[in-house]
Amino acid sequence: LTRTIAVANQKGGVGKTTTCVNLGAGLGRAGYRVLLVDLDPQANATSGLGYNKRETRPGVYSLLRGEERVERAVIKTPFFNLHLLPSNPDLTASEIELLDQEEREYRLRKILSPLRGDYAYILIDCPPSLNILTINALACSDSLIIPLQCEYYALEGLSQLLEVLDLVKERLNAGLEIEGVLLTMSDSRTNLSLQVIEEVKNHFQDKVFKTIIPRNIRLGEAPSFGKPVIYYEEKSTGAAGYLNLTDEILARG
Amino acid sequence: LTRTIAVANQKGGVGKTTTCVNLGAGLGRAGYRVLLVDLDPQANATSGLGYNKRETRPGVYSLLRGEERVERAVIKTPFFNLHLLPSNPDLTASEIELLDQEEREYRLRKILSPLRGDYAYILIDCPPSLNILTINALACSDSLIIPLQCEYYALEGLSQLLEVLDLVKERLNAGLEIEGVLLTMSDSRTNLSLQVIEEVKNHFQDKVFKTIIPRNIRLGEAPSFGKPVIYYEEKSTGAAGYLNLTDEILARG
Ligand SMILES: Nc1ncnc2c1ncn2[C@@H]1O[C@H](COP(=O)(O)OP(=O)(O)OP(=O)(O)O)[C@@H](O)[C@H]1O
Ligand SMILES: Nc1ncnc2c1ncn2[C@@H]1O[C@H](COP(=O)(O)OP(=O)(O)OP(=O)(O)O)[C@@H](O)[C@H]1O
Ligand SMILES: [Mg+2]
Ligand SMILES: [Mg+2]
Repeated sequence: LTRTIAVANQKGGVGKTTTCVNLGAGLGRAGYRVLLVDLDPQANATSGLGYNKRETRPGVYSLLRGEERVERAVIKTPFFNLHLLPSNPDLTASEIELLDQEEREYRLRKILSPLRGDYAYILIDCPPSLNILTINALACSDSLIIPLQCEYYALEGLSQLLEVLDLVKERLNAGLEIEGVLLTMSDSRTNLSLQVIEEVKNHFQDKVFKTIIPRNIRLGEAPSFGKPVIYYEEKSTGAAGYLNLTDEILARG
Repeated sequence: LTRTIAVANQKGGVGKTTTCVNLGAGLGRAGYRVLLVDLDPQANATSGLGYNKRETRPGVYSLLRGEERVERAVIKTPFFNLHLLPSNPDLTASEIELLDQEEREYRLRKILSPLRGDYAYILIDCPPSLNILTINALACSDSLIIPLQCEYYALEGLSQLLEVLDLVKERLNAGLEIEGVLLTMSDSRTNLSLQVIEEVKNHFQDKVFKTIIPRNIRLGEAPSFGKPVIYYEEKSTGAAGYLNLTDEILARG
């Protein structure tokens, strides 16, 4: 059975891509087949795994336009059990093109449905927006991971995301649940981080992952080498954070 | 004469809002009348100046719908010479509503044109996307500030932004120039920051601001008190960074 998990937050720079790439790599190395879907026109997950986003190849955009079969677009990466459905900058056009299509919210669900038996996990990296691409991801997912930077603005934006989540549950995907809120880039030396962590734990109770990802420069360096952090510097605190998250998710069964 | 400057970058979390709020406050305290336009549905600039984004008041969204006159929406903030055109979460609807309107790219230009004599500077905070809201900001601006986090993914996204900039210059606003690339959240202890800074300077030459904004926790704390950093902790390195940027921009005349 495949679990499809969207990784979304309209606040920018909170660690969505970093979570997709490194959780994906962690689950892959633990022996689970993982497909990473890059649904962001920035194509950061694609380049974070070492692929040039400018290279012409079938990607999510050509799939949304019905120009390609999904099997031809999936890339087998050099990392254990980790496959990638790449993005490219053309995907920006989908934000407009999808709007007047039939069942526009379910296009991604249709594209991914032939794959649902092939993978244990499908992770979807979303753009920093509550646009039609993110709605497509939420409409086809079983659950949602919300990365949350330990910063004031990030905390502020949560209520908007939760409102959209409720709408999606009501109208498009009744089964969608919160997998968890993941606190990222935490710096235990600052009061701000500690305040945000406390506030999130009070508000979300057991929906907050026990794992908190620390700020760690290796997480910023790894993408420039086209590798998840566990393949770049496995002994780093950043790698440890995402390996802990992997274990926490696997323990839920 | 009013200079309208858009602050944009589709990469999320690079310091767009932080730059608008703190450069706006710097220019205001130096005696220049400034209007800050919050064009992001996240409304971070609105809350960063101490206003509750959920409060019902006329904002950019009602102006784009032609429901309100701009004079009624502008807020005079408690900070010297700094006015705000607030945002609210409804603005997300504009991303779709604007698409089938006449001259949809020039809606913001029309809204702001009666104000052009009242301010020395108009700063426009853009959402993390190259959508119709950001296009509206670019279509009505004299120049563009590109905040760039000293990170790999941020560097990667520049070429996409420059392509859109060229298109806007060609089709919508021939006079649009780059005011400068602003390096943000730099951490001189890490190689990554130094590498990104070097690469950006090589590529953009004199288009890179001499001022580099260091990573400084006070910049993250100030918004939770609803204040620009120069009114929260003036002696901090974050405040110094934005005061230097203010001087650099004023020196250009
Ligand atoms: N825990 C961490 N420690 C240090 N740096 C991090 C950490 N997590 C992410 N980063 C870096 O911070 C930046 C933002 O992270 P990332 O790009 O993953 O966020 P995002 O939410 O996907 O951004 P966007 O909203 O643009 O899609 C990146 O340059 C990344 O390398
Ligand atoms: N120089 C800095 N040092 C430390 N923290 C900073 C700095 N600049 C910005 N921040 C913090 O980093 C986070 C991202 O900055 P900000 O929200 O201004 O970016 P943005 O580009 O406007 O994000 P978005 O793409 O979501 O609009 C915020 O929490 C902010 O307080
Ligand atoms: Mg991302
Ligand atoms: Mg912002």
